[in-house]
Amino acid sequence: SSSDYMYINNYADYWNTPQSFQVLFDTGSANLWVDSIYCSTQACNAHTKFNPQQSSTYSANGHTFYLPYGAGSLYGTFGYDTVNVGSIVINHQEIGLSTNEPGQNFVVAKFDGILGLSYPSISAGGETPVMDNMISQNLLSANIFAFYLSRGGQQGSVLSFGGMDTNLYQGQIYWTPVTSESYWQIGVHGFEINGRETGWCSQGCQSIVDTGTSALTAPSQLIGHIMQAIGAQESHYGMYMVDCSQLNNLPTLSFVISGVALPLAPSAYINQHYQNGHQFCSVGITPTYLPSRNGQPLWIFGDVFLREYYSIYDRTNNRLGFASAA
Amino acid sequence: GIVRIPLRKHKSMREALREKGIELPYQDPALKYQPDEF
Repeated sequence: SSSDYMYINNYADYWNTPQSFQVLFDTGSANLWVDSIYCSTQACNAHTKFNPQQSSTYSANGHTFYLPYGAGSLYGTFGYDTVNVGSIVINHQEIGLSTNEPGQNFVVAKFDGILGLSYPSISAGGETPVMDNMISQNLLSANIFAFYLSRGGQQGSVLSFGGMDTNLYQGQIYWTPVTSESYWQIGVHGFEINGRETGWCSQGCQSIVDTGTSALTAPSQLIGHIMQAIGAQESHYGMYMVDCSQLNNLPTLSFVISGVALPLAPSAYINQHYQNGHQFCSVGITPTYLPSRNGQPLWIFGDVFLREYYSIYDRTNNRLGFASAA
Repeated sequence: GIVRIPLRKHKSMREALREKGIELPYQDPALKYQPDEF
């Protein structure tokens, strides 16, 4: 009953013979990798493994990589193969084959790999991301992808390549330029609590829009102020809790982006848990102690934000669009 | 011209580990964006 979730696709196929994998679509990284037969750690053994010997189209390139994701890391080796993502067939796509996934974190992951959707400048090993190969191979009707993340059950979320789904959002799309063509990073020009401007981003803030992060992440220097406004108390392991009976009295938080305030109601940023018949309410906002690359305070718009806003990633114009999710 | 890929929602790794009684210590989410420093 928690709303601390990740969104994972059906599968991507590797030819030929097809091998299918569930991957996490991650706008916060750029590489594609999958578990492989070269890895025998507990995390790898818990997942479907790619066997390049069963693919007549696979070729190795000999380069190795290390990818830290914060919540897990891996080592691997790069190769090329034909990749089918939702019926889009990409030739000669660089893929990472894991050789070592240490620790426990990936053991419980429901995905066999990660498909990064950010810009090539942050790609480990300089490998070409899937989206860039889609663009260069003219596989898309428009160089756009868009995420709809369902607020409800396990089903219903959609990633669209080549355009946006007008039935998955309502109202106007608000566009804002990408400020650093590395991550899907944008400027945040204001932060409001119950419609009142705090001034905390008056000197400018940055935000990375990241489907691979579940929480909304706030700059550490602001987290105390935000939790005070919410009336949250710090619990164990960095979690902040609120009295569930007060949910209707919690403030609406809004981000001002390119002159438009995008609100988050309490229902968006509060996770409700049930344990032994008791209800607990935690705040889906965590701190980060690292600034953005330009030194401005950094937010991360994870799934807590993206469940409320349909997000459109426009590589042609290097801009991000947000509209109220349907 | 639009290719739609249905996504399935799963619990995050932190939440899945918590259900197994393993509580991950706080880890800065932005470490993901600092591979050199990491």
